Amino acid sequence: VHTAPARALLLLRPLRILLVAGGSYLGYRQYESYRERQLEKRGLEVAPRLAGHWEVGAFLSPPPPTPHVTELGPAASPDSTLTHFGPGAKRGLFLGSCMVYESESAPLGSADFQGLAAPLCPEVSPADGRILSCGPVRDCEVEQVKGVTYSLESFLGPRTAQPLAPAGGCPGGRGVSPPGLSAPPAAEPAGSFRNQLVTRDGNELYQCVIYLAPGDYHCFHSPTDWTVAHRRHFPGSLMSVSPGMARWIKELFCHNERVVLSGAWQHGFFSLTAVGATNVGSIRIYFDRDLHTNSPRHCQGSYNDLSFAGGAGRGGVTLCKGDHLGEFDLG
Amino acid sequence: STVVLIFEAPRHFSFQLQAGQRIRFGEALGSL
Repeated sequence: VHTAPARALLLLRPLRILLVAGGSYLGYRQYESYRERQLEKRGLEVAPRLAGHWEVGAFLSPPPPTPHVTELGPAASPDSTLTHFGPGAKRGLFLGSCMVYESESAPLGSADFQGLAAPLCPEVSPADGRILSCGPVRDCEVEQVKGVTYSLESFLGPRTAQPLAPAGGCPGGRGVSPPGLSAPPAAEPAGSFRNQLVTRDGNELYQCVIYLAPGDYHCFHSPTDWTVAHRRHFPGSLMSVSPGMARWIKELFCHNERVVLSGAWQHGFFSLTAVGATNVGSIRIYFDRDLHTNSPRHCQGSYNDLSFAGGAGRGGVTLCKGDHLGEFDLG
Repeated sequence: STVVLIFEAPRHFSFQLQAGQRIRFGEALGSL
């Protein structure tokens, strides 16, 4: 290009070049996925292809108007009720598999999230969604999906000395008792972050990742009887957390805006983290009026703490199984 | 959006779930 005469440059056909380059890339991706399928058929494990630094950087820096638009939360969620959408609303609900009969307060005359009237199992899911990953946490690198991990310490942040919860007061609940003395399992290094969380002999650390797709009910609930002693807000990006992205970007959850609620349940440490994503980065926790997420005044890479526990190791917010806990809002 | 639960439980806790499975509010995650 540098050495060619100006007339020759006019003969270049950018559209054709783009088509050839795009077609070649798609062909290459098809060949890669075919090769992976063949290897899986032979029983060989295929290492996931992770995003490089520049690819992660590109996703962390969305085009200029996007972050500013999403920070205008109220502007992105006008008060629109079902009646504003007319007869098309019912078709939309049908296409989105939305079961209106599960709402506590039908007909839907308000734009606010409606409570759900679903029956509760003894141990319940906090939200509608799809399971990305679940199982015991073996070390400090936790799986976000199969083969792709994130750091437990980066995700939750440094451990603080939290006053433990008193016995719970949920009707019919088994209560929350303070954990016993810490004793790290023999197989783990004594000072590991995982061992700072496990407080009782014979206990394990478990995790469960639930992905809320666009169209899923974007409220979350308390999955058990527990007491929230601490809230930590991490300002961050608003990358998509779809399964495809989670398979591609290592530590995806650690990049995004999130609110970590931690405390204690009957068996020791318990935490629930709401991780925001594209256009649903505004996280609301009903009992936390001081929480303001997705705001330009917060600095990424830092975190803001709030303790709900009072002095002398008592206090905190007691939640019962199925209690409405919070929601993801537009913006 | 995503909800991540990290919790301590006795070793005999078992999830009634598999990766990729859909779940709805109110359904069981696991049992002790």
